[in-house]
Amino acid sequence: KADSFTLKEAMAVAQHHDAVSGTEKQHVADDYAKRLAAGWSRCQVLVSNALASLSGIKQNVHFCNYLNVSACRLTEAASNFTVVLYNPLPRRVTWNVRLPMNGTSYTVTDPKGKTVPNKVMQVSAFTKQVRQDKGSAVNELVFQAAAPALGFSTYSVSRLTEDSLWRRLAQRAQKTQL
Amino acid sequence: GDSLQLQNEYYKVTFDSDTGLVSQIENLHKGINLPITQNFYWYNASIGDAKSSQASGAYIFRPDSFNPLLISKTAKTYVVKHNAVYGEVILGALINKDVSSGKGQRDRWGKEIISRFKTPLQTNATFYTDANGREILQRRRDYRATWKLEQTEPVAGNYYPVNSRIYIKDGKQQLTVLTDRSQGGSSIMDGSFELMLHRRLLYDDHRGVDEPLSEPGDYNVGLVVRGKHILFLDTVDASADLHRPQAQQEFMSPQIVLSTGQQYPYWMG
Repeated sequence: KADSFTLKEAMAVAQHHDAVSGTEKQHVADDYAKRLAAGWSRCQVLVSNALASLSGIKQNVHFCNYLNVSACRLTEAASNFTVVLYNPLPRRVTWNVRLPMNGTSYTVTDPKGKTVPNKVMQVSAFTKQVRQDKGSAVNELVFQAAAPALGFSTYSVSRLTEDSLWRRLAQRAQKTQL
Repeated sequence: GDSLQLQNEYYKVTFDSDTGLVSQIENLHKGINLPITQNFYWYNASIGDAKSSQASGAYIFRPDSFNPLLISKTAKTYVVKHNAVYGEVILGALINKDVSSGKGQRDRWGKEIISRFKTPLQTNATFYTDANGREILQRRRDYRATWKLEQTEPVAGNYYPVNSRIYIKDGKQQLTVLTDRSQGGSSIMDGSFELMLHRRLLYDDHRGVDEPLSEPGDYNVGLVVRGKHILFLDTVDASADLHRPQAQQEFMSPQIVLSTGQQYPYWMG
C-alpha cells in the first residue's frame, strides 16, 4: 500500500527529544527505527507510482536503503542500470552520487546522452566493517549529477568490460597517431 | 616526505606529512589561508567524584576532566586519490582501533568522543550554533545573558545543541561546520570548536532512562559510527551564502531511485 502518512506519523514521534538526543531506552530507540523504516517502505511505493505516472513507464524500481554503508544489491550485480535523481528543493542542485560497485570502469551518461566524468574509489575497511553482510561492493562509483528544481533527472551507468576498454584504448591510440 | 594536498578550483587542503592530519585550509577564490588542526579526542566519563555523585549518562554530560584525551597523534594517511570529480584522503585506523570498538569494555571507562578543530582565530570566548537549522544563536563561554553564572562544569556547562551547524569567526574569517545529525558542540578554548560524535557510557545517570547510554545494549558488541562534517572557510560576510543553501541541499538531499529497465525520459521540473 502506498502512502506517506505512516512516515509522517513516525517522523512526528521522532521529534521527541528522546529520539533527537538519545535519552531513551535502547528498546525505544529500536522502535523509533522500526517505525521510520515502516514509513519509508510505504513511501517507496508512493515514489514508484509517482515516477510511473510522470514518465509513463511502468517498471520495477529499486531503492537502496543501505547506500549510507556502501551496500546495494542492484548496483553491485547489474552491469547496466539507470539512476533517477529526485530533487525536493525548489532550485537546481548538483550532487555527488556514490554507488557501491564491483567493477573498476564505468561509463555514465546524463539525460541528454552526454558522457559524465566519473571516478571509481575503493570502499574503505571501516565501511566494510559497518555494513557487515548487507553488501559486498569493493568499489564505489562517484559522479556528479544535476537535478532540476522539484523534478528528477536520469543517468545511465554501464560497466565497461575488458574488451570495450581495449577497444577504447585502441581508438584513442589511433586518434593520437592520426 | 612532501605534505599531501587536495585541491579543486575553490579550496586547497593541506595535510601534515608527519602526522597525516589536516594542517591548513586555503580558500583560493578569497585568498584566505587558515592554519587548522583537526583531531579526535575522548572525554573520560565521570562516574561521580568528591564534588558530586553524578555520573555521566544519557541526560547528563559530565567528563571527569577538563582535558580530553587525544586518541592518536598521527593519522597514518595512506591513500590520496583525486581527479576532477572527486578527491579523498583516507585516514587509516585512526579511532576504531583504540576507542570505539568497545569490545569487552575491559578498561571500564565511559568514552565521549569528540572531533576538535583548532585555529589561530581570535574568537573572544564566542561561538555560534543554530536553533533547529533556522536562527543562529551567539554563545559565550562561561556566560549566561540573564544571570551571573558560577560555572561548576567548565566543559559540560559550555556545551550547546548543534542541530545543523556551528561556527567561529574573527573580524574577517569564519570557519563553519555543517553536521549530518544533531550533536552537541562547544568552543572550550578560543579559536577552537568541537563536536560530540559518539557517547558510550557504562553507568546510568539516574535521571529517568534507567540504562547506561551504550548502543546496542550489549557491552561485548562494538559499534562503528560513520558520519559527515562539511567544513567551510570564507569571509564572515560571504559565509551565510555558503552554509545556508548547502545545509538545505544536505538535509533535503536528492533521493536516488534505481532501475534496470529503460531510461526515464522525463527531465522537466
